[in-house]
Amino acid sequence: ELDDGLDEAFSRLAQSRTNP
Amino acid sequence: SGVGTLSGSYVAPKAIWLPAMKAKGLEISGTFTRQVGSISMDLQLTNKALQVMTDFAIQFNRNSFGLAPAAPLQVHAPLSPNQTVEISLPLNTVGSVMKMEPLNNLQVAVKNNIDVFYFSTLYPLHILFVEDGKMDRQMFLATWKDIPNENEAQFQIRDCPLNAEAVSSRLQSSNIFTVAKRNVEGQDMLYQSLKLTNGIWVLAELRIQPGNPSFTHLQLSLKCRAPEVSQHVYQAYETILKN
Repeated sequence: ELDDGLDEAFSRLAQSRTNP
Repeated sequence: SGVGTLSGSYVAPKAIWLPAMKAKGLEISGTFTRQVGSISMDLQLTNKALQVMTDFAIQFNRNSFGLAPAAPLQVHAPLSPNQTVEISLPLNTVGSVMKMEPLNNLQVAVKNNIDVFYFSTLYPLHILFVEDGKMDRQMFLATWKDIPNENEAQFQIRDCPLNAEAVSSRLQSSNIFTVAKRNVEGQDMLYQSLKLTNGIWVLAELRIQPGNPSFTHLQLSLKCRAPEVSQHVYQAYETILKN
């Protein structure tokens, strides 16, 4: 699967929202 | 409570919109539905007068989303005293627009051979959630970042009788789409999008905290360029998830 960086971006978003 | 439909969003039970005593014997109850892209107003007309009713017609006042009848009100035969008829009136969203207070207020006029009657009702916003409301992931991330924090509204949905999987599929049947899902410190985080018939996008983060075995607590964060719709979108989430 081509890693378009979006998976990682969503992980960072979720992480930042949980631990701002 | 109401019923879910096979291929559509939640439908509330019919409520009385016009009591007979305010309309010379005509009682109207109704609800709104959205099924595979078609919106309708499902009506029940009852004649509680002593005379036959004929010549029905319906008109909407201008409203926030341009809702309008897509066809005339078809009552095929005169309505005799004590008779009830069920009618599904197809609606579209290409009528005149005027911002209402509250936003989902709809003013309706119904006429028959006796008189013209007026009533107001509130429609659930999810009848306006379109089928192509799943935002592309890249666009979601960019839009989420772009919408200012002051446009974010947060709501709690307590005691939801569904787990994360069921939440996602229940919402999808009402055209609220999960774009991405993450688990952080034991909480499921769903990133979701929906689009209204007038093209307004709403982005959501739904944080699902496991409660006791059969209930979850949800925290809903909504981001939208038209933040006045957020309250009504939250009410749609509540309705869809608790019925």
